[in-house]
Amino acid sequence: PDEIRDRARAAFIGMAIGDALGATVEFMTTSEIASKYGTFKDIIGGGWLRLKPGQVTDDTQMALCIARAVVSRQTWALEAVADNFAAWLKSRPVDCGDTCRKGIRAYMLHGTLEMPLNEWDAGNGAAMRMLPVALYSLPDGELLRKYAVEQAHLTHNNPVSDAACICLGEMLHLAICGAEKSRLRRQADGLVARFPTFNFEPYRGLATGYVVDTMQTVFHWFFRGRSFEECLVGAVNQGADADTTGAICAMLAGAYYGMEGIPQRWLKKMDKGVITEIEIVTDKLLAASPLWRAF
Amino acid sequence: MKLIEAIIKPFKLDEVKDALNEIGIEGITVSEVKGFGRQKGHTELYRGAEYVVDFIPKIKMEIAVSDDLVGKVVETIQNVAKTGRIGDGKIFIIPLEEAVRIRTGEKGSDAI
Amino acid sequence: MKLIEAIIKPFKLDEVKDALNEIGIEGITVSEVKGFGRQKGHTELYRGAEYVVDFIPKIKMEIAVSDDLVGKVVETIQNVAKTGRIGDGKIFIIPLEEAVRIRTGEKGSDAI
Amino acid sequence: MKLIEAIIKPFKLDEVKDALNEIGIEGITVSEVKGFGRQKGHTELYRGAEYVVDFIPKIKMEIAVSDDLVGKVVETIQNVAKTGRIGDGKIFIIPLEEAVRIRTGEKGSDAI
Ligand SMILES: Nc1ncnc2c1ncn2[C@@H]1O[C@H](COP(=O)(O)OP(=O)(O)O)[C@@H](O)[C@H]1O
Ligand SMILES: Nc1ncnc2c1ncn2[C@@H]1O[C@H](COP(=O)(O)OP(=O)(O)O)[C@@H](O)[C@H]1O
Ligand SMILES: Nc1ncnc2c1ncn2[C@@H]1O[C@H](COP(=O)(O)OP(=O)(O)O)[C@@H](O)[C@H]1O
Ligand SMILES: [Mg+2]
Ligand SMILES: [Mg+2]
Repeated sequence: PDEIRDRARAAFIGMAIGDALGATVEFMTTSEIASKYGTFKDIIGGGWLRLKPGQVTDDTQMALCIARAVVSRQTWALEAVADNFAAWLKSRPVDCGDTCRKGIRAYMLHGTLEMPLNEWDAGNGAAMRMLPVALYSLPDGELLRKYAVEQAHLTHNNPVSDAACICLGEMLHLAICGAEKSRLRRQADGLVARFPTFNFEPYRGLATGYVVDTMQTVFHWFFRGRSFEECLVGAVNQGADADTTGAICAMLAGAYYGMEGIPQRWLKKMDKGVITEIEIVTDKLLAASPLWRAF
Repeated sequence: MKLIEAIIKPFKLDEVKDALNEIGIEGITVSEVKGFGRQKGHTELYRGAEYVVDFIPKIKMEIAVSDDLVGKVVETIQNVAKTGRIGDGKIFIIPLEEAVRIRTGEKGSDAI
Repeated sequence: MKLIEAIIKPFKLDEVKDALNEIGIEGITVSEVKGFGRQKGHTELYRGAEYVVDFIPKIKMEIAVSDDLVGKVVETIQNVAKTGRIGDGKIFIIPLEEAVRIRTGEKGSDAI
Repeated sequence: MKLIEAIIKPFKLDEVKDALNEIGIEGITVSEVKGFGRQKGHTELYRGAEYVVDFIPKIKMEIAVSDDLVGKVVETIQNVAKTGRIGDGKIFIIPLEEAVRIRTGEKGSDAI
């Protein structure tokens, strides 16, 4: 159905927008952002990576690596994903997280497809790549869980990160299939019930790369905002790992509010090549998903 | 973990860095040093100027790596830095008992 | 004994030195180095030409310490040198088998 | 094998190098460093200029040697670099697990 396609596109395009917007204020504190920008809400590039306006970072790029692998193989192929990650790392991307680099390097040198269990690898690097996994597995929850954990363990083998990936994927499924925010809220509450560390009420304002802080920021602003713009602006103005909290919050908000929720001024600023590829690959991911193949 | 110290010819730096990048290694600390050895400093062209000196400018690279990477890193540096002419340099492997990433406090292999 | 090698942001040198002096550490050897890592260099305008400066200037500190001081020294450097932003640097701990004070010939912990 | 690191007064470099050559040691890597220690930097004459700085310029020599030469090398440096005045410097002995001559791929004592 067109609505599903619309929300899927908005999720992926939204993610890219969140990445590009948040990247300007990544590593800044809320007070630094406030004194420099007031409320930060325009895509201007810059930031610590000296980006051009509308340029995306590793968040979007790693998601595209997964999407391309699945689309070209027309099946779930962890090695194809790992190959794409390796090729991407060799291409000197604008940034790559420490934990992601370690995992990709282990694949390049030893063919490792699953990193060892590590209680410290609870960064948000695996969660930020969840969208193509959710699209390809739509609407099958079992398939989602299998793919989510497999792709995550390429770099992050940690139960807290796994739980965040799965919950995020489930919420994306629900949103894309038209669920109400209250239903999405129940899903987030379920995560908090099983892992109380994710509790985001009261919201503590932490937005670091630790997946718990990231998801608290994402949940707080996704449920508090009443539009795509409100959700995303709220998230990125928390600073810290703003490109990633922005990307994840925006993929949920895009999946929920659809393309009409995405401000034109942001969409126009985005790297045209990236947006075009996202549109193409989103259609192909959906076409290969169980939902589409059922028709 | 080991601290790999490589003394190489300066014009080889970019090539060695690129080759290390291909195997996922990005973190390197570089210093400019003076080399004395079998390769004698006489007059040498360096950055467009003729040096009448008894040393040869070299580049020292320090790369902290986890044990499982040592072989590959040494092999990579040696293959790329080599010209076959005297003065190509050395690779030293020094034990690294602990490493700390100042920004996060992470230790061990997670620090490098 | 250990040789502690710290790679830090240059503007942190005085602060770290002062903090080390506070805990009774006075002897330090410092070098200017070039850092490659997640924090990237950039293009710089210099005399009208664009330079791709792909490294970040760092300071390397070498501090030989007796074993009982290692923890305190590492903790001090890490607390003071940290800004929380990418590029803060590393602390490496290398075994030091022997130390000699050239002036007196003293060895071991008396030498440092 | 050991990596001998010596921090010495700059004017002593040639003398130390000559003394090492006398005992058959030719390969040395030298860096310019800044020393902080008991010898305070105040105004010091260095290359004809007066420095008002809190560091003292030093020279760092790195010499990889096989175990049997360590004693002789340390003794030589210490005898020659010594003036008896504060700031003469240090000699550090660091374990060297492996050495490679880049030009030939030789390892161990053959590499240094
Ligand atoms: N024993 C050593 N200890 C430390 N550095 C050395 C040693 N021997 C050589 N070097 C460094 O390696 C460089 C090249 O050494 P050299 O003897 O000229 O040629 P090659 O490495 O080709 O045999 C020297 O300029 C010096 O910087
Ligand atoms: N593996 C390594 N070996 C030696 N030096 C390194 C290594 N990794 C980083 N460095 C040094 O530390 C500096 C900071 O590293 P970087 O990756 O930019 O950020 P961070 O330390 O914050 O993670 C680099 O500029 C370089 O001098
Ligand atoms: N603990 C140390 N670790 C590393 N380098 C040191 C240490 N102590 C001294 N140095 C180096 O040795 C030099 C001389 O030290 P200093 O204390 O001034 O005199 P002396 O060696 O004669 O006692 C210093 O300038 C510094 O470069
Ligand atoms: Mg990023
Ligand atoms: Mg980020």
